[in-house]
Amino acid sequence: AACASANFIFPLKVSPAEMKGAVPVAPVTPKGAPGLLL
Amino acid sequence: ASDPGGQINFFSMVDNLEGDSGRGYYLELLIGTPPQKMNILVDTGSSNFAVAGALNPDITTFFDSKLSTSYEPLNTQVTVRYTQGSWTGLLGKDVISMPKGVNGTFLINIASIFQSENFFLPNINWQGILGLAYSTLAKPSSSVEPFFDSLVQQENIPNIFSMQMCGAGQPSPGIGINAGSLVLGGIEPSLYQGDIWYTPITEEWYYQVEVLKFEVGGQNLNLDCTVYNSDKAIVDSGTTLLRLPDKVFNAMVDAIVQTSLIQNFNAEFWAGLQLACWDKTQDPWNYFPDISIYLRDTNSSRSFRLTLKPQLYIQSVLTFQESLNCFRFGISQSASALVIGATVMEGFYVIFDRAEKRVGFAVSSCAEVSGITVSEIAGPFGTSDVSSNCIARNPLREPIMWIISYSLMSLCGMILLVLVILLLLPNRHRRDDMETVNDESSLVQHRWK
Repeated sequence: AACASANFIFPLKVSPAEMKGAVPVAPVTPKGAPGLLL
Repeated sequence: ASDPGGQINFFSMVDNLEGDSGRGYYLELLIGTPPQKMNILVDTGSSNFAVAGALNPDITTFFDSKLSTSYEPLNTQVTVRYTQGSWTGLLGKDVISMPKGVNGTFLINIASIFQSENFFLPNINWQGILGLAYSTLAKPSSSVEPFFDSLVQQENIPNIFSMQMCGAGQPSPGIGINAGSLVLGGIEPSLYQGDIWYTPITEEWYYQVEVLKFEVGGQNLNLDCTVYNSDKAIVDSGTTLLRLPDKVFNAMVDAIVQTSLIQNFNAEFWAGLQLACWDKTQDPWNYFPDISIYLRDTNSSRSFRLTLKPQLYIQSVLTFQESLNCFRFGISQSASALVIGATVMEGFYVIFDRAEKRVGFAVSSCAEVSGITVSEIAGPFGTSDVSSNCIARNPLREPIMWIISYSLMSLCGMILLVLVILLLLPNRHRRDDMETVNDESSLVQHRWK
């Protein structure tokens, strides 16, 4: 019931909060990372 | 199934492919007598059928033509160069059959690869390549009949094939089981949802199509449409990513950066040099925009739109990070062409309708990630906002045009040579005349002095 009433309190679509920056990681196989180029 | 003659069982071809976008989708074939089992990469961007004819560090098996009683050598050497990698082999003919394909055996041209560079890659599970494009691209010449042409000729199947690649949302490298379908001779209705939209094949060499427009998050990239097709736009199952001409790529990345809600994005991610990893509790797909590609419809005054959700172009990659999920950018830049590769094809069932000179797209039945369909098709749209022709023709593409060009250049060179000779001859006469001294000339010369 609380959830249902919450839906009525916020009828508008709320835009998502900004996501935190990603952690950069080098690919395991950098040479093979792009895949095929035929 | 939709084979009007009912001669082919398309259902037997469902799930006949294995693999993933990074290492390619491959089909099992039996080559020679007795049959040797090979996995063959399906490539709509080339036209030769070739198998490893000798061992290579990256493969575990090869086709030994000496063990096949039906092998006919043609004693012709052939080299094929791809965007990345090349191989050299010897041409021959042999019979093949498909455990999950068209019934029967067919005599086809085969190149046995004895030398290669960057063609076979680590951890691939295929030993050859099946080029499904037109004979124009076949090496060493277009007289080497491609595999599918031979199949159509010998089995009298319809001149059409279709492909479904099912790696959307799967971490790369995937497990590669029942990864897709190659339907030879027609269309299998269970592999798509909704309508099929067709775009014309503008030239029969690669499967070249005409791209009219790009949108990122519903915003038009607003580049001249000829830029999208420079020097060509092709549909290629043998290319992993969506490849965009430099100018388009830069505009696309700028648009994604502006639209994405993710802070401080590492520039090396866009260049494909780094993965981006987030905590497993975060889902980055919600924070990226949709990308749309507009293709010209077979009714040239209309277009239709292929939409890729982020699940298709922000691709999950397996790593050793325990608490992180890592992703790569499924789009890269290209100096030579726009390539609609596996990144896009994984969202759609793609029909290569050679009989009607058109490529069809429908939403693939396997383009689902966590219950969400990751691709869309919409249309028709008008084309009044784009040029009536977005393809700048390259007149030197045809070999005959090269011959004519060289002939004309030689002719021009000869004319130039004759003109130079003619210009020099009178000069010599004049000098001779000047050197002849008589009273009159000497007087004039002295006067001038």
